[in-house]
Amino acid sequence: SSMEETVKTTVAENSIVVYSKTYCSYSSQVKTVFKRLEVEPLVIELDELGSEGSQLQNVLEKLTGQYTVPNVFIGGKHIGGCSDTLELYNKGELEPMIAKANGK
Amino acid sequence: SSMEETVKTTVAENSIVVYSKTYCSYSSQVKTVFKRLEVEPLVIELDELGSEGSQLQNVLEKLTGQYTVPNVFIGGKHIGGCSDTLELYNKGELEPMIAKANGK
Ligand SMILES: N[C@@H](CCC(=O)N[C@@H](CS)C(=O)NCC(=O)O)C(=O)O
Ligand SMILES: N[C@@H](CCC(=O)N[C@@H](CS)C(=O)NCC(=O)O)C(=O)O
Ligand code: FES
Repeated sequence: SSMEETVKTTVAENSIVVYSKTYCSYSSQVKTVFKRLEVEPLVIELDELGSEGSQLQNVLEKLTGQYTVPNVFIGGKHIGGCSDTLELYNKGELEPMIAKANGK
Repeated sequence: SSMEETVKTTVAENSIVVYSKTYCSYSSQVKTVFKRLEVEPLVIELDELGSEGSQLQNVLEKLTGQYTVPNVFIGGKHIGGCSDTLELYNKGELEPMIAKANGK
C-alpha cells in the first residue's frame, strides 16, 4: 500500500525515527533519551494525525510486528519500543548505533 | 457537582483506588506494583467510560490538581501518579500506608 511505502521511505531517509503519541510518558522517555544524546529524531505524533495516525499504527504493526508506541527506528532498522531503547542506551549500545546511522 | 461527589465517595470507601487507562504503560506499572503487594485496588479505566471518562478526568484535576493518569489514592489520600507511587514503593513506604488504610 502507499502508506507502507511512506513508512519504508521515512525510516530509510531519516537516521532516527520515533512514532509517538504526545500524551504518552513512554514516548516522552524515548524522546528524552535522544535529547540527552544531543540528536534529533524525526518524531511522528500519531495522535495528532487523526485517522491517518491509526492507519500508520496499523501499517507499523504489519511492517514490524509492533503495534504499540513508541516505535523506534535507527538507520532504517526497527529497534523496538521504550524498554528496548532504554536497554540499548543503558548498555552503551545506542550511541554507536546512531553514529553509524549518521555515517560517522 | 454529582461527579465530584462520586469521586469523593469512591476514594473514601475503597482503600486503594487507581484511575487508569487500559492502553497506558504507566498505568500498567502502577497496577503491577499493587499486584506484587498482593492487594487489589479498585481500578477505574477512564478510556472504557466514553465521555464519562473524560469528565472524571476533569473532576480529578479539579479535586487533586492532577489531570494525568494513573491517578492513585490510598486510604482516601491522593498519592499522585506512577513516579510518586513507585517512589513510595522503593522507599518501603507504600506497604505501611496500605496496611493502615486497611485498618491493620
Ligand atoms: N513494552 C513496550 C510497551 C509499549 C506500550 O504498551 N505502549 C502503549 C502506550 S504506553 C500503547 O501503544 N498502547 C496502545 C496505543 O496507545 O495505541 C515499550 O517499552 O515500548
Ligand atoms: N509523571 C507522571 C506522568 C503522568 C502522565 O504524563 N500521564 C499521561 C499518560 S502516560 C497522561 O495522563 N496523559 C494525558 C492523558 O492520557 O489524558 C506520572 O508519573 O504518573
Ligand atoms: S500512554 Fe501512559 S505511558 Fe504511554
